[in-house]
Amino acid sequence: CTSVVAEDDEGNLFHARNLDFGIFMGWDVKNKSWIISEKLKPLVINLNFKRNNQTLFKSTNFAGYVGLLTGVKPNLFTLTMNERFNLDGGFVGILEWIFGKRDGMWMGFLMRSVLENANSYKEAQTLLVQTKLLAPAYFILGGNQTGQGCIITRSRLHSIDVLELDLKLGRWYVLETNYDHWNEPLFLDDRRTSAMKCMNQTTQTNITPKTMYDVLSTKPVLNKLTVYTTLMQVSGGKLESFIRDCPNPCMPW
Amino acid sequence: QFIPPYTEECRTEMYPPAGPTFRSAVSWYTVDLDSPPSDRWTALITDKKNDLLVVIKAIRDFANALVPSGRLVELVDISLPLMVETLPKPYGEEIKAIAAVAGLPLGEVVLYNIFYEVFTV
Repeated sequence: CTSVVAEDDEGNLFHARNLDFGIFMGWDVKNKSWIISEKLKPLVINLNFKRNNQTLFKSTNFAGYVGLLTGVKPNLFTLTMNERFNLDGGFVGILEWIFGKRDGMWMGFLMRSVLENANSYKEAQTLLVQTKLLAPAYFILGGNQTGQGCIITRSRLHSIDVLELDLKLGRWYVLETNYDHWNEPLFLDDRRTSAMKCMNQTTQTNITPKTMYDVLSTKPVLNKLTVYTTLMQVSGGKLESFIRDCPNPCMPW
Repeated sequence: QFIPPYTEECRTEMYPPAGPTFRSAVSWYTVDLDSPPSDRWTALITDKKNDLLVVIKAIRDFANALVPSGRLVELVDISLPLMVETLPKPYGEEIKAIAAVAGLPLGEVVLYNIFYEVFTV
């Protein structure tokens, strides 16, 4: 996955993501594609969650999945998550759950609960930082005011790091793939360098959801695992998503 | 670049989406949180039932390829339905309703919903 929160010169916040999923779950040699990624594409839907006949939040989902991976609470915050691989991974959390230790939260359910219940960027950040999880993850959160955007690096039990936007330091965007931001990505899977090069080339002045779509359309940020691209703008709660293909030649991840 | 990792110059003018990197737009559905958890996904699942069956079958085939005896799928079908009662509200109830509407084994729909935790292995 690749998630980005960016702030333009006028303080508008944009959040975009590529959802990449299905690695090592069967390769279709004939069509040069991952089997599960392809089969998930028809299941991608946008959801409008309503309460009292009013939109509470919106998301991009897979039909049949009741948790959330990508969402916006109109005028308050935007949220995505990226997978974090770790030896102390989800399997340990699942085993603990089976054996009755149930103080951790399932990732997709936490995302939905945050979008449902948090009423500010800060409140959402606190929940994402403090709630015990069953598996490690990266949460990418955007707010509605200048400087409100961060990557939360989570282990199962606690928050390891929070990297925030910092305009004074020239950090007008935060970008996460699937590696801790203080470490180099695996050389075989370096989507970060390409994505950051394109963000820097775009510049803060020209950043918009449209130019973020350009960044997310550049190989290898776009790759054979990419199922969908979502563009969000907190102001007005705009969310649009597109099912993607990566024509050959294209990296498998 | 025609050798891996097939990097390219930064794309421009890709929006509005079109061409070979764009397959389709995504349709919208409404989930009414005021309706009972057992009802709120019915219309959507009725619409997407066939696509969901295809994905669940692909996951089942993958599990059977990993453990050809079929024991893994058997374990999912027997043990994961027990787990649904332990999931926080309203998620367990929603998952049960989805399995019923789609006509899928409950354990396999539970697996689909906890895939992130399973997959981070």
